[in-house]
Amino acid sequence: KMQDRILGALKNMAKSGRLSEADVEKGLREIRLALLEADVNLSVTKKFISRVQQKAVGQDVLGQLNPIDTLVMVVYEELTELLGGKEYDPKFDPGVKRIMMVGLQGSGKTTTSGKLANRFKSEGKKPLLIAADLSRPAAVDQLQVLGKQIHVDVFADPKSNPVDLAKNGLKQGDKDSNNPVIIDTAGRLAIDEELMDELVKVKEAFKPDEILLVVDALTGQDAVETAQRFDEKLNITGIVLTKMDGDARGGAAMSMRAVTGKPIRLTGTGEKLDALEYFFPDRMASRILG
Amino acid sequence: QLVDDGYYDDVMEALVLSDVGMELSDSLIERIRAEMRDRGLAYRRDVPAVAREVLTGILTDVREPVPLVPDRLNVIMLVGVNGSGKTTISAKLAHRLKQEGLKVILAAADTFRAAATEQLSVWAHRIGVDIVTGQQGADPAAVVFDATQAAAARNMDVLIVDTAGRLQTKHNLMQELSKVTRTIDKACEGAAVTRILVLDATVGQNAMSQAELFNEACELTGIAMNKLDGSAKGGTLFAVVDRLKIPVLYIGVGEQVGDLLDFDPLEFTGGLIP
Ligand SMILES: Nc1nc2c(ncn2[C@@H]2O[C@H](COP(=O)(O)OP(=O)(O)OP(=O)(O)O)[C@@H](O)[C@H]2O)c(=O)[nH]1
Ligand SMILES: Nc1nc2c(ncn2[C@@H]2O[C@H](COP(=O)(O)OP(=O)(O)OP(=O)(O)O)[C@@H](O)[C@H]2O)c(=O)[nH]1
Ligand SMILES: [Mg+2]
Ligand SMILES: [Mg+2]
Repeated sequence: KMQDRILGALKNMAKSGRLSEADVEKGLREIRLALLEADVNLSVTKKFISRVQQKAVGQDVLGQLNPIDTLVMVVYEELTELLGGKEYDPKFDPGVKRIMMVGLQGSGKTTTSGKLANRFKSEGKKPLLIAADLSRPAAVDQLQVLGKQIHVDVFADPKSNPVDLAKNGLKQGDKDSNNPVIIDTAGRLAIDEELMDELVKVKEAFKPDEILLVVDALTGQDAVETAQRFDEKLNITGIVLTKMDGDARGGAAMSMRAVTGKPIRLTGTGEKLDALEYFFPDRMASRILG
Repeated sequence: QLVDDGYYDDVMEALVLSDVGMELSDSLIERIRAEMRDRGLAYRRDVPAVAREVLTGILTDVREPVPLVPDRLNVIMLVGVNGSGKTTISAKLAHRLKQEGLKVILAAADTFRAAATEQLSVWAHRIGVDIVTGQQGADPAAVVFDATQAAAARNMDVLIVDTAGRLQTKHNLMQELSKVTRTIDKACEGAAVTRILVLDATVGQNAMSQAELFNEACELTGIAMNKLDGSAKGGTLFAVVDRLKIPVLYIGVGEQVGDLLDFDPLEFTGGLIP
């Protein structure tokens, strides 16, 4: 735990039980190490540590009787705040009608599309899934299999293109009064200008209320580059962190939140279609800090 | 300009930002400093070459890979976490080996994920190789057993086994993987078996846990790193190879069937330390 880590670093703390400037320094170094081991981006970590340092000194950690607990409390509170704050409500606007899923290859977009449709259905809505990944082999099949499992319609046309699928999918949705309409797109590299431009065109045609960047929780330092590029191009509205059912600490969440300011809404916690949970900043803070 | 602590900090940061990890980056900087001292080098411009040498040394200090053996059945098994690129690498390998004149057959042992069998079948059809499939939900070991029999009966040179993605912390799925490994060893007595962990280049410090636990479940003989055509540098490879001494065999640099390269340690290291 973080407390033990810091205590270990300050073994030779002054017997008085009070922290010196040098002790705080050592404690902060341990916190920095813990964040980097949890895959938080280096520059995000640096900025965070200097904020904590100001706060710790401001709260007069140096003079307190139980300084280590205070230091850890400051870290935990600051991290929870950065991730969204204790009062954060990740739920979608009840009137959400159109959701667009984007992200790198293999991050979990198709599976998450199925999970979202499943959730909306269980809330009494009648979602429509649009299969707009026409490049990966059997991508359309995959979404259709998922749609069948949860009795949700899937709009597909393998001979079409993503932009026409967005338009025609919406028309189909209007005809059948589907709500919401969720479009699944092909995985792509954030540095692939041509494919990122395609997403901009899909966005113009689909006019989504929500654009969710789906990111793998196992991601390392690159999370910043990915989130920044997708956000610059598309002005994303939220982030989904998948594969949280593993042992990765998920520091990518902190990195992405720090550089885009966009909310993390949901986490994927398994391969099954009910393995989707809302995001809780305080739980994530303790997971990252380890 | 003379090298100083600030410059070493910059190198350290470049390593950490490439996902090399703090602990290994620390020890690498110590090794680089020591080499610089030993060789009497004192300028900043000397550091990159020394750094590349130290890093490349890690990637070449590995066990020998299992060679493809002529006139016998060779088996290549792809394992790894969800979405790392196993199915695509299976297809890329099949394509490459077919082009080298070998007779190749694929086994679609991912009977769990939606349309996983269809995905590999589309690839098999495109590249013109046989494929053995099973029912959705079938025992992967049964599909693999069928594939080994078909490979022997049709006198194939190479059998490539695609498995379902799984997180290394899922104990029962790792047991399933061990069972598939045992099935291959029993059914293909004397075959040359290569077991490759497919890592995604964007992976962070979790790569070590992946490598250790997949290695426990199925004794890895090689590593492939996928998606190096993106912005991620794949630096976790150094810590994994340093710890397990497993050779890196291939890298994936795209979604097309030809986007597979042999691993070149110098090229890879040059991508981190220009
Ligand atoms: N353990 C776990 N696996 C997940 C989760 N979400 C998705 N997956 C798995 O990750 C793999 C990739 O998921 P997909 O939904 O196909 O990912 P994608 O982003 O649509 O992939 P592309 O379309 O190829 O870019 C599959 O094996 C999924 O079952 C999750 O929360 N936990
Ligand atoms: N950019 C890029 N994408 C790749 C590469 N290799 C595979 N992909 C893509 O990554 C996604 C996942 O690849 P798959 O081969 O389906 O991955 P997998 O490991 O079989 O996934 P699961 O079976 O669901 O665990 C697909 O969209 C592939 O096209 C690569 O080298 N570069
Ligand atoms: Mg998909
Ligand atoms: Mg696969």
